[in-house]
Amino acid sequence: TLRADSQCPACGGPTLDLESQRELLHDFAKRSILDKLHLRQRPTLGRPVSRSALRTALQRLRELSQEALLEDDIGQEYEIISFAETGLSNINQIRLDFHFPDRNSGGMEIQQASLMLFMQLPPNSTCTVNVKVLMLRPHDTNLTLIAQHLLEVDASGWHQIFLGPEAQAACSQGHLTLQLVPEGQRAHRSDILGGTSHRPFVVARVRVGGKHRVRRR
Amino acid sequence: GIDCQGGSRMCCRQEFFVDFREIGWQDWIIQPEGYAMNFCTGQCPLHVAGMPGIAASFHTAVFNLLKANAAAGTARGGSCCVPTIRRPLSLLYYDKDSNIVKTDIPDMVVEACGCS
Repeated sequence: TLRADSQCPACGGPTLDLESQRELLHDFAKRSILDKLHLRQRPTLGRPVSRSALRTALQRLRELSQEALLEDDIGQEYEIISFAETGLSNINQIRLDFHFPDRNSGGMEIQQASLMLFMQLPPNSTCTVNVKVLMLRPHDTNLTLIAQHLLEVDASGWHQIFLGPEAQAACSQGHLTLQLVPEGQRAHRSDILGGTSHRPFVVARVRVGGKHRVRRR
Repeated sequence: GIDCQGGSRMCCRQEFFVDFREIGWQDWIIQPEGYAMNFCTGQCPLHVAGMPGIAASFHTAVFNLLKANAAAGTARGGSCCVPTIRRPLSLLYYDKDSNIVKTDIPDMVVEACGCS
């Protein structure tokens, strides 16, 4: 609705009434946020996360961000927490699936990915967990082992494993599968998959435009 | 920069807070609860363009001087009231996979306005 009696002081065009102006600014704010997050529309939440898992993950994320090194020449950076979905598991192994948005088209680059794992051990005991990174290769129906990491655990609590470039590539493609194989007598499935507040998660650091940016000297 | 007050008609920063609850986005944006978007409004007479402290940079000032010379004799000139300082907005939100994403979106909050 245009107000006939006044003009926009800056551009000389007709101005809007206050309510229309408010709506326009809200629309602008929405579009601006979605554009800068490279989203076409606001996300619809399909799998809600428990508040306890959210709180725990955020506490960990805050600690991690304090440890992170500052970089010059950075683009827009994201930190993504992806909670595990437990897949085909048995007493000897646990499979964790993580879903990431496929952002290859937006020129996004996973710079670092680490698995956060809570382990509950009896006092004075140790455990080794073999973390296998699996990937579904093109034209193959079976998961292929592409990397593995050993985690030595000597106390209960959260443990962090930095995943290598293979896992980062898997995250970039939208899906990461990890298989945890506890070694030794002490480790059980319940030691790793404790309660809902101790759900394993992957923290990924992502940068926009990493592939296509050009540095000028 | 100058904040808009009362009947001021000169280029200034108008405060405007976007409440995520009001636009129905509080379910997927975890933090913050809203943000001070703000915007610029007001007149930019020719003599204001390129003034120290109002122009965005020395280069802008030189450019405006050239533009002012070119526009001499016209009533309106070409100067606009635009943001000169912006700062990022830190956002924590759920994506469509229910992952939690933390990012700083650049240039979201208008801190100061000036004549271009």
